[in-house]
Amino acid sequence: MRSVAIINQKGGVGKTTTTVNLGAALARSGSRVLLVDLDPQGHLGLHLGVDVPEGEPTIYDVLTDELPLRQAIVSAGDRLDVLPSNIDLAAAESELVSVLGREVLLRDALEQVASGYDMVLIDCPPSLGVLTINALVAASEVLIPLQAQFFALQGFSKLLDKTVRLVRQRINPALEVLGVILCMHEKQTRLSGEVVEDIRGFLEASRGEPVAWANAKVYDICVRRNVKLAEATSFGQSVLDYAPKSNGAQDYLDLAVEIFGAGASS
Amino acid sequence: MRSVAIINQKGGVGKTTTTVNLGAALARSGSRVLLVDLDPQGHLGLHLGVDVPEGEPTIYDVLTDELPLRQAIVSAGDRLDVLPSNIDLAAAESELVSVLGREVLLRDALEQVASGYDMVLIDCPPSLGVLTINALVAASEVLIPLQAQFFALQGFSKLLDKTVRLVRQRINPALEVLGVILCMHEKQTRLSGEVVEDIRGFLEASRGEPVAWANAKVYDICVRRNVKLAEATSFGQSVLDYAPKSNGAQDYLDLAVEIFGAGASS
Ligand SMILES: Nc1ncnc2c1ncn2[C@@H]1O[C@H](COP(=O)(O)OP(=O)(O)OP(=O)(O)O)[C@@H](O)[C@H]1O
Ligand SMILES: Nc1ncnc2c1ncn2[C@@H]1O[C@H](COP(=O)(O)OP(=O)(O)OP(=O)(O)O)[C@@H](O)[C@H]1O
Ligand SMILES: [Mg+2]
Ligand SMILES: [Mg+2]
Repeated sequence: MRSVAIINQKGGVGKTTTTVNLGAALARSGSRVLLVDLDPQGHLGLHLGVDVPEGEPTIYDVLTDELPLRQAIVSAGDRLDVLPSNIDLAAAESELVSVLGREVLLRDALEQVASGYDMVLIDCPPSLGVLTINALVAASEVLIPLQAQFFALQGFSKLLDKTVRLVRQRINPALEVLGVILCMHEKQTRLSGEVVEDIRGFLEASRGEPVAWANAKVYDICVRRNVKLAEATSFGQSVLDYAPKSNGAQDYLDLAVEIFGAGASS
Repeated sequence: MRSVAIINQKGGVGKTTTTVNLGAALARSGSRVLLVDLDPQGHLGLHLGVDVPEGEPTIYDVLTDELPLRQAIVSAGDRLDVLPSNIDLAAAESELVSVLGREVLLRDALEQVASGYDMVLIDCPPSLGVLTINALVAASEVLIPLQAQFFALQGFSKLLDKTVRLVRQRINPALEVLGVILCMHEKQTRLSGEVVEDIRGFLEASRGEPVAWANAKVYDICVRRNVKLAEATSFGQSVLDYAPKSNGAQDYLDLAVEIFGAGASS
């Protein structure tokens, strides 16, 4: 079971959209995929038509009450399962503050289903708190969706130099950053060009260093701004189902191939 | 001193951009304005060229260490001051968990400078935790920037029905929602039209109810997507200084007039 965390503490950069559509692309090409929602806003589930009322089992109960993980999993399509969240999870940040081993709870819970999936994608909230730390500890790899605007570089270096580095140093030495996905990309603007250049420069300066991002790259396939990606969420579908001929669908299919290899194409 | 909280738990919808540019518009028209950054990512300060190294006084020290508020304030232009944050503030959510009166810390601190400002705008992080609660308790009014996409309605009703309602009921009975600002708006898409209609419907259904949003409206002035708004941040300026003739500048000047009245125009 390969596990990948989808991380960026900046809000609204495309983490959930990327988790859903990469997951759908991988499921379509034959992988058994589990999507884990670590955001109390529960958007990953909603994106695929899965809405869990308060009080119903979610990842919250898995993390705070040792609920068997299988009991919170919901099917979202062929070979595509979701471990949803809802607002109950908002309490987790404070409830887990003094729990022993609070950073390893997700990793340990996922081991219960490891044989059932080829790929686990973990969608994170826009913060670097205990939920995101759980993702970085449970995952072997990291993808960073990023919108090429000014705040991207500052947040990016903070995410890597502080959070990723410490998790790798203290808890998960195998953690590796696969790369950066340019989301909602507008290639033609000078601002996006400058930001992408800065990100590439940061990564190139770390080649050969003993850091988690030594081999990370900015993927060539960018996800262009496409209204079909936004519309798909209101129909509770991945863009592959909602608008299979759209640029949004094509970009995510191509991106899945670039990141995960030939097996990921439909 | 009038205090307004700028709130939306959804990430990347334009909270910081709105706080900075409405604040700049009000300062230009003669108001003495304080912008408060409650987001550990510190983007409000960065947006205006104010970057506080870790360990330097910020809102974190005001909230957790009773630092006099004045000592953390920085000037960002004529009649425009900033109370910045930085990553130190990320610790506040867990540190404040068991502090007596943890929701009123910002309100009490702001009273130290009340006579020095006409308007305080409080920029919130993308969450409904203790920092955002402090904003809702310190403020008399709320503005909700919103991107007209699927998740907007679900997050909007949760923000109002849960968080705003409880704060008004238990701690701040004067709290009032002024309205919704459509940010990064793309008027021509069917999706945005449907979302705006849903938001208007929600608000109209609450007319005459004893709720904080009984008189809230969706403002007629929308902030259109405009690359100048994104570029301004990389120059550490408001869009009024960076690109005074742009649509972004015009939209925020017009919006300041619509929300706060004739005195807010330059
Ligand atoms: N390439 C795109 N083109 C158009 N709209 C997009 C694109 N990618 C994402 N969106 C829309 O932008 C909004 C934000 O995207 P998304 O929710 O995936 O970001 P996020 O990083 O998960 O946000 P959060 O930080 O709140 O979790 C959503 O409404 C989504 O439908
Ligand atoms: N109308 C607009 N047109 C183009 N870009 C915009 C517009 N409004 C904001 N932006 C850009 O979009 C990004 C997100 O905006 P902003 O940081 O204001 O959102 P936010 O709600 O404060 O995000 P967060 O939830 O992370 O605090 C920023 O890079 C900003 O420069
Ligand atoms: Mg998300
Ligand atoms: Mg912000």
